[in-house]
Amino acid sequence: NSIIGDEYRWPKTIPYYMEDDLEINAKGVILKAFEQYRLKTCIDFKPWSGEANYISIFKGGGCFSSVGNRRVGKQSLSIGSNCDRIATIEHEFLHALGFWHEQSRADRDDYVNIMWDRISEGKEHNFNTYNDNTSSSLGVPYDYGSMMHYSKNAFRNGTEPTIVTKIPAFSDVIGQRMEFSDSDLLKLHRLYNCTQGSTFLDSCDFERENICGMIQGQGDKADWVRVAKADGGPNTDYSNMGKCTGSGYFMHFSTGTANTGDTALLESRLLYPKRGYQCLQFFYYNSAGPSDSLKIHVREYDNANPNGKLRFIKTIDGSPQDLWQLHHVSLDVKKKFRVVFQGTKEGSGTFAGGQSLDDINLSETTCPEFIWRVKNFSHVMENTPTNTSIFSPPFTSKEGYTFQMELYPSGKAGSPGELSAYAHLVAREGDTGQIWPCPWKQITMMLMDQHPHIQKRMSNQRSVTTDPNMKATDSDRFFWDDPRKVGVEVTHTDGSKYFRGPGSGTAVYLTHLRAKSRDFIKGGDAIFLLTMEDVSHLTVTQPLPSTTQQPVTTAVTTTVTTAPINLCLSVQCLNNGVCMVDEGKAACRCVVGDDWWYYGDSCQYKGSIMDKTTLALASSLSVLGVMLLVTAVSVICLKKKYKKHANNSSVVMENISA
Amino acid sequence: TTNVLDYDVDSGRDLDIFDINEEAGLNLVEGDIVLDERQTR
Repeated sequence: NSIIGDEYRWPKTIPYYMEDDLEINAKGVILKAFEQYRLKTCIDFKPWSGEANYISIFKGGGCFSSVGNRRVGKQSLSIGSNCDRIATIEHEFLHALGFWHEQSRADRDDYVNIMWDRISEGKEHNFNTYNDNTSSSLGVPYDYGSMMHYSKNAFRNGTEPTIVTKIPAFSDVIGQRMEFSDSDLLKLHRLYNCTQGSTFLDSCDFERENICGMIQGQGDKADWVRVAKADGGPNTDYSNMGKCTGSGYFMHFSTGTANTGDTALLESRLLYPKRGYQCLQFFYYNSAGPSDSLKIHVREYDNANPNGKLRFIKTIDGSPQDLWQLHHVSLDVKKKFRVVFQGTKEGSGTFAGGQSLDDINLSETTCPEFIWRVKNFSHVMENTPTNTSIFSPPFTSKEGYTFQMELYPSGKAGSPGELSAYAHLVAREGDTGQIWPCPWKQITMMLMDQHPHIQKRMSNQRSVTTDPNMKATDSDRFFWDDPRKVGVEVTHTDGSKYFRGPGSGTAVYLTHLRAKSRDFIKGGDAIFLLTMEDVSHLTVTQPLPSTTQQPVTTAVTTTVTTAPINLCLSVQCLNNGVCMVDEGKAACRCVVGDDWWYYGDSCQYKGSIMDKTTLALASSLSVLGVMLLVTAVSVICLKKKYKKHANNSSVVMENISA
Repeated sequence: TTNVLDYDVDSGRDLDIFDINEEAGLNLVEGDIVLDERQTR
């Protein structure tokens, strides 16, 4: 529920400053959290460039934030040890954006029972509610699935839950720390008048007859057809897996009935990119002939090509399989465009099947690098003993480091009923070109929520970063050193040998209960999306705002001075004051409240209305005292003057009289 | 098999935000909310 009052709102683009004390892994995950905000909401983030109010993210003693924009200049938000999970970071930023916890909304007693006698002594205040004059639930029903909801055991004094949901099925749903729920997003959209995610472009599951505005391309000899099943496969779509009668559609190009050389073009609606890079994701079922091809193009529009110009991107190499395969294609489009799927019957043989597409998503984000699909995952979870792991294939990043994911489908000792996940570096005999210990690579392990719509997914992800200085426990060896030095030799399923370094990860990656929820397992399979990204740039201090002003123009990019000097580097503002450059001089802008303020060159003094009243009273009394003094002196002087005057007059009178 | 060399970033415990803050000795409003001077008063 949100704090009522427009003064608590941030602008839609929030300035942030990452303090130096943050862990590098945390910095990387914070950037990933920002990407989720950009994909799913209209909230964006930008490095602080001198705005009056900004969020300073630092490594405090825990994970905490204020609620709403407090308009104090530098507003702190802590991402401390163990807070470097994407959902935790999104949670703290939802506070900063103006949200309290879900169970503190005014109507919560209609939905949960608070077990007051099970709460630790002195912690009862954590279960207060806000009335609807202070908070608004924005017309959204109570959300057990909110990432802002406490878990059932919050602040308990024993072993019994402190929150009992009135609908028992939600008992273990509350307290999810995976991703934004639909209601979290709806509330955020309403609070900030969002219309769409800033990096989202399109999504289509082909459930509606309008096929999301996609069109059949011109000049082709065959068509893609919207069907619920196809000869030669698949028998169901991927969105619903055929679970719902009367729904479950996908697009199919029947190569079996086409002539050799026939092509079928399926083109998306017109799209308008902002960032210049995109990720196209889709599920592809290939039951066509082995030589038939699926190619991805973009049709780009500009003044020279008002009807669009086709540009080839890549050929999809999904060999025929009885399976919906997940594919990612990175695009780099900077002008108005369409995505084009081109199916071609290349071979001359007769095959009954064809090419099928479903659950297409296009966003201005980077694509995950690697896919690890674990088939019959429910069976694997139920039948793998605790403390037993399976490994993904080794994947090599674009920088030449190889890694693999280790998964304990039934958890490790002490964590039964969990999925446990670890990342390992890998090296083969003869590998060259890497720097050891491996410096600052962030490995992300994401269990994909296979919901058809990318904005509604609640995927579970954890990241670990290779700190080249980290020592192995009870050893002088570097943890992320060359696996040939610190690892063990293992044999791959194909008989080849390689070395595997120690793993870093978590025994509590995801509970089985949550893994069985949503679309984490679809068609029996789980899909892990893995990436290894260089985060060495995050070891550098975020630049402070420059003293020079950028000219307000998009055409010219020169700056006023060529060598900006940060005058604020030598100025320290106390009490959360913010240094700003005003007319070429550094000056502190001090924090101000309703009835108090800081002042002084470095905001070292504090004033308040009470001080001001005292000052006014003292001044008045002083003035009164001075006035009384002046009056008394005046009276005495006048008295003396007239007395003297009177004395002089009498003498004269005497003389006159004489 | 269990890899004894594994490093657990969570020390094997599934800590929620509120547990992390409690262990850190913080006693914040609703576990993770900081109030400013005006709200505190």
